[in-house]
Amino acid sequence: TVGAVARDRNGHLAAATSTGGMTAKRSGRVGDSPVIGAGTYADDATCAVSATGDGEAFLRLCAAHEIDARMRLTGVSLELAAEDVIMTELTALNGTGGIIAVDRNGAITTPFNCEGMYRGWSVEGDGRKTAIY
Amino acid sequence: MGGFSLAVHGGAGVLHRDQMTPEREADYHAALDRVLSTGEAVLDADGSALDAVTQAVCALENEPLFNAGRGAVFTRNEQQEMDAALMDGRNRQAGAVAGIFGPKNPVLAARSVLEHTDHVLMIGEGALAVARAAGLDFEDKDYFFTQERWDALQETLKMEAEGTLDDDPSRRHG
Repeated sequence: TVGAVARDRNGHLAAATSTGGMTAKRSGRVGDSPVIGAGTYADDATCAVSATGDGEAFLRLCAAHEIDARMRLTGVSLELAAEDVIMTELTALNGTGGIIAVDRNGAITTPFNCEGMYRGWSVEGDGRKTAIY
Repeated sequence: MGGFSLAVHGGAGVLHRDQMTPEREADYHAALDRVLSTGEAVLDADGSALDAVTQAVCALENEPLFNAGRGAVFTRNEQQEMDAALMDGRNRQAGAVAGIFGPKNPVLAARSVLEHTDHVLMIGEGALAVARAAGLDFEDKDYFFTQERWDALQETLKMEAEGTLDDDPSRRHG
């Protein structure tokens, strides 16, 4: 699974996700990637999110929208909302994986609860970084 | 309104650390760097976040190292099925496709659903018809095939047949 989230100079947010699914999956199985609110979500008022990992767990959590909802309804930061959803809620469902997300101010967070992550991020004026594991 | 921000991911739990050689690691860093360059170019030209994530994911789909587009994993029926979605935070417009094979960049098929239909999620032949009507590039099986993904399928099927299939996240994640 691959994905991207962005905040542009006008303060607008967007998210995109694309995947081939799981090796040897059943034909017709669909995970969270194309399900809005599970693996992909964006709202200028809160955040943009793209997920990767155990699709069924992200679907059951409505993970991307859950992060948005926590920010919108409780006022917590993107970092805290994402951390709780991935490290507590996803883990409680025996799900593994993670998300990338950006908030309306351009802050990026990338929590995950397993190994094998491939990530990159770029903040205008602060350079570009890539990271594995 | 401030500067732009961009983040990309190339999947989860695909390789164990002991499978990662220095050469392979360099390939992944270089691929992620190319992807970031693609998205940054859009944002640096005052392009929209939606265009930036679309182009960044196209770049990821074009990299056979990652499980999307070219390099997608195989189903147990030895086929490839691709899913993609995008969402615009300005207005909650969204487009998504599932279970498709053919469009070179599945995320562009998702975008064609967003731009050319009243719907959010389309599957199978209906989604492909929207992609064709939008004039998207299509590719054949040879383009999407990678030996590594084929070998991973054969290994998984063999483990299933032998009763040795584990619950390793790296396998579940493709």
